[in-house]
Order: sequence, then C-alpha cells, then structure tokens
Amino acid sequence: KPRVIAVVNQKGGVGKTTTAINLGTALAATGRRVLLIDLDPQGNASTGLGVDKAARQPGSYGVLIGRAGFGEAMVPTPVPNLFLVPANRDLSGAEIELVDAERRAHRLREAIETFTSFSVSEHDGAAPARGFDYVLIDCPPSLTLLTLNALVAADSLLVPLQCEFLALDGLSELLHTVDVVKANFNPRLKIQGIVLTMFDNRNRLSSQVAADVRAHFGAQVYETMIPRNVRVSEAPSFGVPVLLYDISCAGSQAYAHLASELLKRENAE
Amino acid sequence: KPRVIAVVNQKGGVGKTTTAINLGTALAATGRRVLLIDLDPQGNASTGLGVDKAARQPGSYGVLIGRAGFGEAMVPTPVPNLFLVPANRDLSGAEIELVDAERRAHRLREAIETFTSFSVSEHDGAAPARGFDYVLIDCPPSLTLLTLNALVAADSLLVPLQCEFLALDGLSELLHTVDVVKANFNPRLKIQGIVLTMFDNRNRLSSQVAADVRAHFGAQVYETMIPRNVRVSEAPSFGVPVLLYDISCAGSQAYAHLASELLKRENAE
Ligand SMILES: Nc1ncnc2c1ncn2[C@@H]1O[C@H](COP(=O)(O)OP(=O)(O)OP(=O)(O)O)[C@@H](O)[C@H]1O
Ligand SMILES: Nc1ncnc2c1ncn2[C@@H]1O[C@H](COP(=O)(O)OP(=O)(O)OP(=O)(O)O)[C@@H](O)[C@H]1O
Ligand SMILES: [Mg+2]
Ligand SMILES: [Mg+2]
Repeated sequence: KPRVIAVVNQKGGVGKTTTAINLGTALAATGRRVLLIDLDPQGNASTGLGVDKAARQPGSYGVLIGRAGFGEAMVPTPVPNLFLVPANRDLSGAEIELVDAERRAHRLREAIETFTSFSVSEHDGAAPARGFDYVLIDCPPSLTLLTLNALVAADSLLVPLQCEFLALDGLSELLHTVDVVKANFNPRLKIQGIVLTMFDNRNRLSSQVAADVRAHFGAQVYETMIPRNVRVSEAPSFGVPVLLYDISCAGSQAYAHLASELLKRENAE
Repeated sequence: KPRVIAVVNQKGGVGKTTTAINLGTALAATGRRVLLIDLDPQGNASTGLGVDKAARQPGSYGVLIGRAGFGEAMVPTPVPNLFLVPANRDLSGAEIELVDAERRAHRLREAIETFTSFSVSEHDGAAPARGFDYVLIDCPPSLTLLTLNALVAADSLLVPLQCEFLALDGLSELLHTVDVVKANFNPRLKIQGIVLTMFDNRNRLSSQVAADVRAHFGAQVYETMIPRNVRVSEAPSFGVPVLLYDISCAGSQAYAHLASELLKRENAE
C-alpha cells in the first residue's frame, strides 16, 4: 500500500504545486514509484510536467466522478518512476456535481484503494507493475470538497508555508480543519510536516517568519528550507521539474534534501 | 451610485489582497469614499487593515446570507475615507449554505444596491453620509460562488497578474469565466484592466512574462507595474497599508500611480 501525502495550504501561491512536482521528482529519483494527483482545476502541476491541455482527459475529474480508474487516467511524465493524474477544467464543476452524491468526501480515497489493490492488471504497462510507493496530491488554494477529498484520502499532509506574514494568518484555520477531518472522516490523518518555502535570507521578514514558525511548531517543521530561487520559477515554462531543468541550483538541492529528510522521518516511525 | 470593481484571479498569491488594500487606500487619499469588501474566508484584507479576528462579525458572510446590511457590517480602518466589510471563517460555509438559495449568485449585488439607495439613513455616522464613490471586492483564489457573487455585483474587474510563468496558465480560464458571467448574469461586466505585480527587473522571466502579457492584451494592461518590494509584504504585519507604513517606498509609489491611472481611464470612458 502506498503512502498518501496531501500537499495542502488554502493560502494561495505558497509553493504547493512546486513542492508536489519537485518532491515527487526527488522521491522518484531514489527509485521509488510515485503517483502525483493534480487536484487543482488550474492544472498547474500538469503544466509544470509538460502535459498538454488537450491530453488531460479523463483526469482527476474522471476519477472523482467515477467515470475512470487511475490506470486509465494516469499518464507518464518526463521523470522516470513519476506518473501523473492530470487536472482539467471540468474539475471545478465537481464541487457542485457531487453536492448530493453518496460519500462525496470519500471518492478519491475509494478510488485509490480500488486502484492499489488491483493495480497489477488494470493498466497497459505504462505504469509500474508493482504499484506505487508514494501518492502525492497537489491541492487547490481552498478548503472545499476537492481538498477535503485529499485530506480524507491521505495518511498525512505536507504544508508548504511561504515565509511571509500573511501566510501565517491561515495556518491556524488549516490546522483546525485537519482536526475536524481527523475527528469525522479520517482518524489516521496526521501532519507529515511544515516546509518553509521561498525563504530569502537577505530579507528580515523572511527570517522572522521562519523563526516564529519553528518556535511555534518545533519538530513539525522540516529542517530543510526551500530558498527563493529564480530557476525554480523558470522550470515550469519548459514543462519539467527544476531537478531536471537545473540540478545544481539551490532550489533543486533543497528539494533533494527535503526528499531525504522526508524518507528519514518515515523510517523513524 | 458607486463604481464596483472586483479584484479577481483564481491563481493564488498574485497580489489580489495587496492590490485591493493599497489601491483602495490610494483612491481614499484622493478624497474619494471607498468601501472594501473582504470576500475571502482567509480574511487577509481584514488582517492587512488591522481588524481583529474577534471584530469581524457579522462581516461579508452576514451580508451574503441576508442577516445584516452593509451599514451594520462595515467598520472604519486606519485610513480616512476607507471602510471595510471584514471576512471571517463563516464565509467558507456560505458556498454550501447557499446551494439551494434563491438568486444565490446575486446576493452581493442586491445587498450593494439596497445599501447604496438608502445609505444616508442606515448607518450611525461612522460611514460617509453621502455614500461611496468606489466599492472594491477582494476575492478568494477560486472561481466558485463567492467570486461569482463579486463578478455579478461588479461593473468591472481588475486582474492582478504576477510576473511568473504559472500565473499565465489560468488567465484564459478567468477570461472565459468572465464571458460566461457577462452572457448569463451581468451584461455590463467589463475588464477594468490587468495589473502586473511583483515585477522584478533583475529577473529575465519577469520581463518576459510582462512583455508577453502586453503583446497579448495591449491597452488592457495598465502601464503602472507593481515592483516586488519587501516593504509591501512587511506592512500587513503592522495592520496598515504600505502607503501608511512607508509612503516613499517603490511599492507605495506604484500603487499611487495605479490609482491615478485608474481614475484617468474611468474619466476617459
Ligand atoms: N522556491 C521558489 N523560488 C522562486 N519561485 C518559486 C519558488 N517556489 C515557487 N515559486 C513560484 O512562485 C509561484 C507560486 O508557486 P506555486 O504555484 O507552486 O504555489 P501554489 O501554492 O501551488 O499556488 P496556488 O495557490 O495558486 O495553487 C509560481 O510562479 C512558482 O513558480
Ligand atoms: N509588490 C509586492 N512585493 C513584495 N511582496 C508582495 C507584493 N505584493 C504582494 N506581496 C506579498 O506576496 C504575498 C501574496 O500576496 P497577496 O496575499 O496579496 O496575494 P493574493 O492574490 O491576495 O493571495 P491569495 O490567492 O491567497 O488570496 C503576500 O505575502 C504579500 O505580502
Ligand atoms: Mg498550485
Ligand atoms: Mg488574497
């Protein structure tokens, strides 16, 4: 059974997609088989991995509404061992479409459970025969039904936190939502960790926010910080993760460290 | 009747709140009376204007579900002539609560129309007796019922666009949504303009994105660009707009220019 990690923060632009793509790539580079689910109707993870807008059917929308399984929906990416379930526009309709549906918060979880128990036979060989080690879910910047599906499906959540004052504002709300989900839907859900992103050591505010978060959340905060690094924001325009675009840049190095820190934490459990 | 402008972009972290607060402040500084409506459950505009979390009842949620009028919901801010309808957590429930309600997309518009026709008598003198010149609406990073309410209520929309590749990805979707709203709900809706934010002239990607956007959207793009400027991101931690925090910094100057460019465009109509 794969470890399912939801990459979540309702604050916009904090590095969720960038973290999902590059952490996924770094984990895949260690030989682990990774499935990335793009659950954001913007489809930025799909763009960042070079999947054309016309090639995003049935996508995560098809899986959520039960029209397709993962085997059919997943596509290969430029990274060996990393597969993607892309997102398209239809996903923004899922919210309203599923309002009256049975177990509407559990759709993703049930789809993952069905897939991982039958995965050897279901797909055409493009995907790894022996199943996945990690499933990462890139969430939209909101706490609605899509993110709820991710939290119900997840074993744990990874929270990218931009080193900015406004980013702190919503953290307590996110943690409250996690408690509600844990109590009502998914008792196994826990916080994998908080990762500080776009850290700029020339900027006093950045260091202050980082210090505040560490003081408040202690060991839940990864030691690895992701620096602000322009190469990271250039990579999506080439449809590849920064680890493929420029392995030696500070951003790539940080995501490689983050992956090894995550694996250390997982093994320690 | 006030001009109603929605500040919208479903891409997260592009500067919607920062633009709504600081454009509102700059317009208020010219003596115009401005009402800022915080329509994001995160409540970042309320935080950025120093309104305590405990003082956000009934807020924009109360107005949307019809429990309060603007007169009761609005609060003064540190800026003369700028008033705020704050946002609180309840707002994230509005989506589901209004699913079966009558005219659920028109709630905000009807509330603004009711308020502006009776505004002299309704409030206790804290707000301007002669009504408002501008209403700005800060939207959440999504295209759901809250943003739909803003687009139905608005005369025009202002689109902050971060000078990043991924920010371009969702622009066509936003413009498609605007066409749908115009056709089905609000025929008067038009694009006030696109404003380039967090522009960094040392960064090739930033200049490239800016050039692309201008080539594609021409005169719809404001000449004024908002530079990336750390003073802008420090101001919210003091609960004041950057124009009050540090009037001489590049960010403040840019927002002052943006206000005068907006007024010029309005007068030219
Ligand atoms: N470490 C970094 N250094 C520089 N730029 C970065 C970094 N991480 C992310 N970015 C850029 O910042 C922007 C926001 O990042 P990203 O889109 O990953 O955030 P997000 O949280 O997924 O946004 P949304 O809330 O819209 O889903 C993107 O343009 C991205 O390329
Ligand atoms: N010109 C600027 N220079 C530097 N930092 C900026 C600038 N504009 C905004 N910021 C910072 O960038 C972050 C994102 O901006 P902001 O919160 O206004 O975006 P938003 O689009 O409202 O985000 P959301 O999608 O979460 O509502 C904030 O921390 C803000 O302080
Ligand atoms: Mg994203
Ligand atoms: Mg905002």
